[in-house]
Amino acid sequence: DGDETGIMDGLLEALQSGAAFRRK
Amino acid sequence: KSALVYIQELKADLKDTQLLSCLESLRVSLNNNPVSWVQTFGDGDGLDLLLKFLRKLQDEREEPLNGGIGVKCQHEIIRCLKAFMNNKHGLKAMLMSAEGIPLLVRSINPDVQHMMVDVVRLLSAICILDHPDNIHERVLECITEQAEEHDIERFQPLLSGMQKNSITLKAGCMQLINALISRVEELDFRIHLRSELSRLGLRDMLKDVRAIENEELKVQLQVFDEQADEDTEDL
Repeated sequence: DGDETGIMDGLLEALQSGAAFRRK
Repeated sequence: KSALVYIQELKADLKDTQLLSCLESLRVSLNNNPVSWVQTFGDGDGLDLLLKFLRKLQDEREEPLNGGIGVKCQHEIIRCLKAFMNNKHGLKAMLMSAEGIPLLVRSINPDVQHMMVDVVRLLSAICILDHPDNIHERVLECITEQAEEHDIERFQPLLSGMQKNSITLKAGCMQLINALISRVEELDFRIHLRSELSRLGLRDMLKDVRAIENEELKVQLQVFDEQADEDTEDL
């Protein structure tokens, strides 16, 4: 469970593309 | 080098170029080794040591003839923290650490633009984590406390960042602003935060920023506008 990597990379990419904000 | 060797080196209280070189090499190791390596580093006090050095460097007044090495070390620690937090185990350790978020917030320094970009990006990623503890509230609390300590408005450092020439920094600041606002559940509080930013001059500042041709920045401005429009409609 603790082996997932690239978490921050994924979040940063989602933020930069705007995808992280499209939730409504 | 093993994770434990790095821990030994950090415990040896290195200084200046030695510390910088150790941190640079550590960052590469944190990025390229398996999660188990990062875990060993974290379990063996590695995170605490990095945070201790970050606080120490922030507290030190840099010698003018030191070539800015203290700042370089601080930036390298921020990069190490990013690499450390890139997996569940490291991220959890960082969030559980009482010093982690406050020290990141303390690293928001508009005078060191390249470092500030990395810090605001990291904090915005922390804000949007799906976590039962509402991490964005902790980030905002730390930003508020840090500002109170310096007797300034809490968003002033972000607005100062917006005024710098670096387009990447402008985009990073808008990203953190968006991350902070978007995670707030109460409509009233989101509107309050936007009006607080406007009062500090964000709206006026954005008039010029909107003219900048940059995709990353445009995405953040669009998010800011769309969310503001949606809230106005809801209101």
